[in-house]
Amino acid sequence: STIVLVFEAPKGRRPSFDEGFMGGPEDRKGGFRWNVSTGQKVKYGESLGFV
Amino acid sequence: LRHALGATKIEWKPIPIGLGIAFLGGFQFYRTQAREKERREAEDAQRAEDDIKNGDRPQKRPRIRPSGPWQVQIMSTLPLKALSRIWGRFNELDIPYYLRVPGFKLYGFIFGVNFSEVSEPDLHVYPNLASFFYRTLKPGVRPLDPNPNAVLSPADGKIIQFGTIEHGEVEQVKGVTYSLDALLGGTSPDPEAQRVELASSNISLSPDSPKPSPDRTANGPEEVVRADEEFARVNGISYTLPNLFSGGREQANTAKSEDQSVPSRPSSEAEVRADLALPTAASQPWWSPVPSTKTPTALYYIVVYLAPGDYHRFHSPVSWVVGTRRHFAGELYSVSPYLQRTLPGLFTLNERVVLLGKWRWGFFSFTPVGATNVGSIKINFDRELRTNSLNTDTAADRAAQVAKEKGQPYSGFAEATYAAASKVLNGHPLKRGEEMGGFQLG
Repeated sequence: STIVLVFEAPKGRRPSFDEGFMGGPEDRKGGFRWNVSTGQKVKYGESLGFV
Repeated sequence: LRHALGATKIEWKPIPIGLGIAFLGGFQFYRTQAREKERREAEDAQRAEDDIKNGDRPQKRPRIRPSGPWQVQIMSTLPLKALSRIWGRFNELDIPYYLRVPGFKLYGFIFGVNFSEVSEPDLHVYPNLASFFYRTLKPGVRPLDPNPNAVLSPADGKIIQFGTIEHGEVEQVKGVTYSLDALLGGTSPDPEAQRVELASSNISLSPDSPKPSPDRTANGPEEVVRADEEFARVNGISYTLPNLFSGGREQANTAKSEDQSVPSRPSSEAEVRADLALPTAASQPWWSPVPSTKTPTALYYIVVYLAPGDYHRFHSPVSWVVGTRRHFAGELYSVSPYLQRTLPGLFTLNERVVLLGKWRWGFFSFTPVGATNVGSIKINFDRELRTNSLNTDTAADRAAQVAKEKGQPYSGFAEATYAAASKVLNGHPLKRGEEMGGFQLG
């Protein structure tokens, strides 16, 4: 069986240059971030990502 | 040639049985394919006739048809739903008392069940495999992540895919693409066409979305998303709040709220509302997001696969309010990672229950997808929902018939709302980590 979550979350803002902007999406500030990887085993209650 | 034929001695030899079986299998497969093709052509002709009768231009309707390697083709000829129901019946047969522990131990050994976490130490309590499959865990073995801003995993499982949704298409991963429209259904169609009454309940599946009165928006602060303004546009579908939550509906109800069988839960309601940082109801409508709407948002998705040995109840990943439930009575292909990789759009084919709602950052949906071995999806707060059962099929057929009579396109799902569950929140509130339901065998 499978569960699909589709949700809206903050995109976050692109840091300014003086904040050390490196150009990648992961550099966004304040947006939703994943902290899992494909194929990873998770347990109910663990964090998949956070805002 | 005549001489050779006449002079050749004929010797009869037995052919190997396997060869005979393979021939019969191949011949049967060919016949079912030919019959299926004929049936489809007849349906198309019938449909074209109907279109002409209605004065429409006969159009070729896209048919959801599985494509994939030969295993998928073979699978699509199997009666998966019937197999799933038989499997469910079989697993509801009581196991003799003394065979239960060895039986469940064997199942646990094959599928990797962690018995130390099962809430019931004495496995004899479980009369059959179906009840063992729907076991609960010991309290405390699954602590929730302390970060209040985290989205929790709804169940034990494996991450198959995750990412952002661009242009209404779930990110292309290993050749598999999902159209969000096909997965969640488009915006609610004409309510009248979908009016069906489930045989044993007084749910009226009649969502309608009256236009909210303009003064509602007048109440809210300027940066509030206006009631009739789209707050998400995905794949050309504009998701406006009223569409999704049918705010202001009066007649929408659920069987539970009518007979108050769902205890009113002020505590969870207050908590969810607090989580949603909702202003007081008097000043603003509940759905109007707080200034956070200033933050640019995006749509994210994640797919969690539950293996047969995993704990099969699912929980709310965040605090949110469920406004609508859409039940797609589809097929029941296996959702194993292999088939997810090989059958494009698998989730748009399978039976699934789409729970649509709202959390503090906007739109939130939770979609358990059934499979051949676990075709029954249970939602705790929706006792009328019946998946993978004969009357599901009949309800879907009736909805299609009603839509056809009204000349409306059938949306492919039966919809219900939970507006009456909580007047304030206009939906059913769920707390972070709260158990929502689960998958059952068959």
